Amino acid sequence: VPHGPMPAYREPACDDPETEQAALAAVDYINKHLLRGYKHTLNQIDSIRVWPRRPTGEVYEVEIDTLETTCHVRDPTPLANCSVRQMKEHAVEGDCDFHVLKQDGQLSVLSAKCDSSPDSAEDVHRVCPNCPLLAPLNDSRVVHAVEVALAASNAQSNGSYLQLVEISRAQFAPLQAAAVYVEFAVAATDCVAKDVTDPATCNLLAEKQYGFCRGTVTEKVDGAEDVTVTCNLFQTQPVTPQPQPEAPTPVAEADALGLAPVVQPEPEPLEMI
Amino acid sequence: KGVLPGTPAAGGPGPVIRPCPGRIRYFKI
Repeated sequence: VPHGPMPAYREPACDDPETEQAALAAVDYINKHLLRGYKHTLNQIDSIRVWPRRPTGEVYEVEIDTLETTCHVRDPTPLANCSVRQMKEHAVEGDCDFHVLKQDGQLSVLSAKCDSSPDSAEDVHRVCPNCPLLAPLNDSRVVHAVEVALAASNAQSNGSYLQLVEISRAQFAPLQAAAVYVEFAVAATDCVAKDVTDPATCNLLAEKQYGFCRGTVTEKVDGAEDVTVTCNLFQTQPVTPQPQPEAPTPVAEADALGLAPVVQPEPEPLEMI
Repeated sequence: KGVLPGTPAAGGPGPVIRPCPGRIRYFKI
């Protein structure tokens, strides 16, 4: 019997494979439960403690830093194929605290708390002095640019009328004061774009089909607007029920990254927006 | 007490292993 107090927990190295396994389970959980925005990828493991759990198993108390990728959360592209948002594009990081249970070799998330924050303007301009910064998503110029871009996309489309799901990202071009770059998520409706006279009569498809658009709206000196927009619909994914977190005493925590609370009865993933 | 040449003395300077935080995969902001 060792002398002295024994720590109740153990501390493997942050780059230890077992720590990384728990961290990757946490990142997977983030991306399956994000309500909006972009998928995140693991950047750094900050700390790790492993607690014994009665009657069996261990709980990994892990703190991780993540970075935003360019893949929207509804984009079925595997995370490994998603690019990290570069600093010159105004990167966004996530700071997350997780409790991950390992039992019988299986990892499951007990609690999750994440905050996200954009890089500072100073950092962005240090690597790219003229690069645009993120703009507030509720700015009237942003909302207007999204409306104009979506209308232009629908006007040119031979397919379904697309409805706005969320404004995901926006930037004001610094050298062209009147240019607004926007990224937004859309969903297909049961209307044909060219035939729509009253969008309020259009309904989302029963089997939801989401897409993503990028557009730039530039106001010209005569007051007219130049619009460039491209929209892509994602391949529909088979709906699979998400595992419920195994939480004896689950923690519901508000977060700024947009995660669904873990104690919330889990709807189908496509309905979580 | 003496040590063999090339053998780090006990408690002497050596590579410091920092268990945490872990490596940065992309960049730190």
